Amino acid sequence: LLRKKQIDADLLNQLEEVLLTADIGVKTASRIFEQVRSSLSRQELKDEAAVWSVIKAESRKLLSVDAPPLDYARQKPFVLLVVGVNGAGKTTTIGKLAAQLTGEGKKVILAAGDTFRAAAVEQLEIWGQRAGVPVVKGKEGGDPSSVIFEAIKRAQKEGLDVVIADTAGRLHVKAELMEELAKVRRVIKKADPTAPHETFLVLDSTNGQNAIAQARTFKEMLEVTGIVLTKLDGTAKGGVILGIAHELAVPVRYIGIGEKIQDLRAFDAVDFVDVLYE
Amino acid sequence: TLSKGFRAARERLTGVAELSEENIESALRDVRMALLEADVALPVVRQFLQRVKEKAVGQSVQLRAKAELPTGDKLGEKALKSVEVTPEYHFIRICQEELTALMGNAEGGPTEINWAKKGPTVFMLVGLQGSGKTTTAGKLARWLQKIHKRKPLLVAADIYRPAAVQQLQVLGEKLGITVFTAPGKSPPEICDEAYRLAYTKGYEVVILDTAGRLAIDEPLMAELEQIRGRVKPQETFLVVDAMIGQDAVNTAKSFHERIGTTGFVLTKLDGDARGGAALSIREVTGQPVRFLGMGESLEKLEEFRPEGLASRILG
Ligand SMILES: Nc1nc2c(ncn2[C@@H]2O[C@H](COP(=O)(O)OP(=O)(O)OP(=O)(O)O)[C@@H](O)[C@H]2O)c(=O)[nH]1
Ligand SMILES: Nc1nc2c(ncn2[C@@H]2O[C@H](COP(=O)(O)OP(=O)(O)OP(=O)(O)O)[C@@H](O)[C@H]2O)c(=O)[nH]1
Ligand SMILES: [Mg+2]
Ligand SMILES: [Mg+2]
Repeated sequence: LLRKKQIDADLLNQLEEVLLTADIGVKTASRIFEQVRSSLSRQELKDEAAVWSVIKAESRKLLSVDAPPLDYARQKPFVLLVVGVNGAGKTTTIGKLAAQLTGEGKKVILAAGDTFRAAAVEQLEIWGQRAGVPVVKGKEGGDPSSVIFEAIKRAQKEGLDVVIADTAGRLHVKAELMEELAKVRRVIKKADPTAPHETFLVLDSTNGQNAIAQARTFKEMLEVTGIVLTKLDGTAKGGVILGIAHELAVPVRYIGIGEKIQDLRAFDAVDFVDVLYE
Repeated sequence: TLSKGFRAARERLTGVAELSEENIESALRDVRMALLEADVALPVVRQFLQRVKEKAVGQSVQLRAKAELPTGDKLGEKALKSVEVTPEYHFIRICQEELTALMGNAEGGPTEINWAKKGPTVFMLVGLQGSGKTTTAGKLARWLQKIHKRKPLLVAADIYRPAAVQQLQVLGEKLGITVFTAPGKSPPEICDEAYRLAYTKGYEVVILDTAGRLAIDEPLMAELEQIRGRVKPQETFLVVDAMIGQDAVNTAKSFHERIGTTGFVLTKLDGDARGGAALSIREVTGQPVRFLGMGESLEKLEEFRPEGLASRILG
């Protein structure tokens, strides 16, 4: 009687504990376990080290998206649109990225496209000062599209290298707010038909399975080309990104590891997976 | 409406004569899946399932006993009627009951505010970065003024985040509520001074908006302890984003153990996050949900009622 080979029950319980509490999610965890089952022999399935080695390899594989490296020089001005749900870390990430790109010798300008939330413009202006870059803002409660349009026009006129557009946080279930972003995209195309050159979805690594719905909806509406995973300096592992990267084929470009201007790192799948399971 | 996990459990038990250890086991597996997908923490899921199992097995034994009563008398007739509930409906109902019982408090209604015996009542809002504290501070001040007719003072105790003080000032301005600020002072000093002002000027509720922080950030957690030591808040609410995943358990436990929370506020419930963290936080801190954030505008705050959240977590 050929009974299907199984991961030892006690070991499976331990593995589930690690993967599920890292927010990997039931579906992705099952997928990883299936890969373990099919790629190891009956004997190896009792060997914790062998099992972990497959788990890590499979996790890295889920994160590896076939995408060209980020190249901020491929267009001038390079237009980056930053989107995501409320409180994910968009404005802070823009400040950090502005500083990093300025440090690499690029001339950066920011667009205060959150014209809605209390003191959102002031918050971005402080980051602009810290990074040493100008911030384009419109009048309070004004149209975000026109602020971003103006910033691109100014960058074109002054020969700047990068425009980073901040937008208001919005829950993906709010149709009219998602439509507002679609409009922002259309208006950006009026300034430059090839833009936006990248659209980053900022995801909070403390999110659980709802991050999947966020990513799907934002990608559907806006052609998201990259993900930034923030707040990885906390105790949350951000494991939900495994399923997201794989399903949507969007690369994670950066991770946020703190609240200071230097707390941004380029994403590294090997490092991320090591930390995920430590 | 039930999520597919709970529907699967119900279908699995359809046609079953009675609940037994065996058929309950697989139904529990379906429920387990549903709760994990709703972001309930794994250890909490395990405890919850254990209780459901005990209740389901225990009750099915009781039901069987009742069914054997003579049906001649009136009482027996009534008892027999109660047995006509099908096992699958019975099982789901046990899940719902356990969930509602877990989420609510003994009386079933919202939790009473712990008003100060004399002087202003202090509310301290704490939590991770971006969870919605500042917005909730504005909402809570408005709510206390409108529903409880108390004169509120908002306190801008976040000196770190760029334009955090300004953000609270804009909210205060919108609401016509005073915002206390003390540029250059530390958060414990700010809160202390605000309290003294409130006491002398007759503000009846004081709401402290603190900076977002990680529970593992030792100096910032110590800062919260200092604020607490100086001002002794009557209510300390952990403000939590409804989208939070498994980390809800670590975060809630740390904040509760360090500074003692008296409840939590679940924000961004106008999204489609199932909010399973509510169950985890309730389990791990023993404290109830006090308020729900249902949108960005300042009137979008609701007092918590257990049945609503229970059915959302179930799917
Ligand atoms: N610990 C930590 N905190 C972060 C990180 N990134 C952002 N934050 C904090 O998260 C909070 C929210 O950040 P914001 O930049 O205002 O987020 P946002 O997405 O622009 O928010 P909205 O515009 O209101 O939607 C702030 O307190 C930031 O300091 C990170 O990588 N680590
Ligand atoms: N949709 C929705 N958005 C909310 C809700 N509560 C807060 N927000 C939004 O979430 C974002 C973060 O809110 P804040 O009040 O700045 O959060 P915070 O906890 O004070 O952030 P830090 O001070 O940086 O830790 C803002 O964009 C708010 O408008 C809610 O109930 N629903
Ligand atoms: Mg922002
Ligand atoms: Mg705040």
